[in-house]
Amino acid sequence: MNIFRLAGDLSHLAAIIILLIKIWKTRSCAGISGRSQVLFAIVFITRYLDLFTNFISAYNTAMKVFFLGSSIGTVYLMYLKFKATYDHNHDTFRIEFLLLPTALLSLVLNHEFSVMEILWTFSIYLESVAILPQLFMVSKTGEAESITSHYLFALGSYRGLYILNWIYRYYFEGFYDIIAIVAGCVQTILYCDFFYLYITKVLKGKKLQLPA
Amino acid sequence: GKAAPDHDEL
Repeated sequence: MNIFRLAGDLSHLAAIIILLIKIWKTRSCAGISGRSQVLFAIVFITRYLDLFTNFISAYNTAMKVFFLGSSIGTVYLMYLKFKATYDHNHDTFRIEFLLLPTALLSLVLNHEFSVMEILWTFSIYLESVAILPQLFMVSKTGEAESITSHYLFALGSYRGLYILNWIYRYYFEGFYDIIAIVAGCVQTILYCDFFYLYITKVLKGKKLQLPA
Repeated sequence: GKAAPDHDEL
């Protein structure tokens, strides 16, 4: 565990908590893509099956349990409890265009052709693109609430911080995982346009609004 | 070494 990895995890944790607070306090999931949230739930379920087979640390287990619970809880809040506030007319990204290619890619490019390893690989590939329905929704409506922007910023920063962690681990531990690194870079690049808008608009107190 | 690394990250 190094400082970049810890900062990345905390950023990821913060993103999830910000989203849950937004939904809970406003009793609304307006502006949030249910499709992205379903993809994140699939990502965690397929990645953390090793909870049953491999113990790493209490920290690792606690975080995995929280990510699993919170992502399934978010899907529950969006599709059941606060269903009436879910903005499904604007949430139209076709997730099969993400699920099928990442599933195929995980069958071809993996560390080992085993069920657990392929599911892990699939979760890594899927996570890298899972935010696309949310970004598509923001671009479709042309704006995002500040709290949604903070959520996206924390969520995007997390993988960026992991890249620093991977650089650190490569130099100081001789460890690298090429699948995680390439997917993590793709994931971070997808946020670049949003990061630019966040820094130039939201941090200056303006609402995130896309140019018409 | 092993083909698949231990996935110790989240």
